[in-house]
Amino acid sequence: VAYEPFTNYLNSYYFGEISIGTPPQNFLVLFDTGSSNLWVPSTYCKSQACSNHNTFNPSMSSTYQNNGQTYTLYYGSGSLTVLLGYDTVTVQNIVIHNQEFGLSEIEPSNPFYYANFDGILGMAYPNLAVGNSPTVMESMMQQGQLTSPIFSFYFSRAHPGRNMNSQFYSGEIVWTPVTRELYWQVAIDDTWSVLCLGIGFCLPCSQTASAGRSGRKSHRGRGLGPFVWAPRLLARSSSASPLSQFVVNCNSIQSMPTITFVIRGSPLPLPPSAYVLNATYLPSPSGQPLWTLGDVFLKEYYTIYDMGNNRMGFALSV
Amino acid sequence: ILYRIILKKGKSIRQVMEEQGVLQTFLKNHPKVDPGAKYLFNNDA
Repeated sequence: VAYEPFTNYLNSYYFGEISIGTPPQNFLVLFDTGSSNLWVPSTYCKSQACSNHNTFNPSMSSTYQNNGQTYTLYYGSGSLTVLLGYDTVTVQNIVIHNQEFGLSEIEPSNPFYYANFDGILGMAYPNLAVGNSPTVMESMMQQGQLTSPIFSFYFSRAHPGRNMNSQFYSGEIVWTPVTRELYWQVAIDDTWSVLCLGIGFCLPCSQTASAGRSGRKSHRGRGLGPFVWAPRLLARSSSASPLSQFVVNCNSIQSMPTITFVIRGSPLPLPPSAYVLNATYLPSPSGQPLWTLGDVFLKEYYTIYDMGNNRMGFALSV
Repeated sequence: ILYRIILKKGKSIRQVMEEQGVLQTFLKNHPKVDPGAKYLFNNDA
């Protein structure tokens, strides 16, 4: 676990079915608001990852056209090389003609082998896409399938397929401008940032304690580890796992204590810079910390992505 | 016009790799994978 850069890494798991070609070839794709290309595995690909997924066969589609260009797409879970082409793409009952998409040629990344989805459908801004053709969203607009380039996510509380609520939110929608037309970046007013307390801190506690929450309590009582002062400076995670994370205020780091472990009479001090990990891994033009609002946030707040007005809306989900 | 596209919650890559016992080895051998790499297209971000 010491090698883990961020616990949410490799944790995308909302997939939808699309089809490409004539007759349609079906794929399960990750709906990704952080990228802008559509790609699926293809029969050109000889990588191990492609053998484990549905592959698009261009020779089996009467509407396929080759673009001839190849690009490399970069993701956190790895990169892949795609050949661009055009074909009919169907998303639910929306039919898009001559949509540019990537046919994977090389998928060297191990994670793609294990992915339960075949490809990725990017829903971010065109500036983030390779190639010069419209993204899926743009094509829907240009071909008159949508009246506005708006999409939203709603996480149903009900059993799927039953009691689906036609009302997605209650109260007012809070709108905020997109601050960078690449991915869906908006500003957060507060100065709090995602900061993780070093995982290494948690391991000694769990190793020496009996197990779980009670063990950690005994450590707090004896004044060992960070848990003594965590309630004052840190918001402790409810999880009792060794991967527990804590959130601290960026402005508090300088005032946080140096923790000195004394082992066999030798003091081993640990400054706050050592035990606080800034989990922000993206550069920010303004220098502000960047969060990624995942499904935990989206479940609570119905989120609207309005590309036409370059804004996002948030309202309490029902 | 409102189109409703049903998404399914499947297993994440992390879950599958954990179940197959390859996650820790992967994380150990790829310590510097940047989850934000897709945002750095052409390094212009």
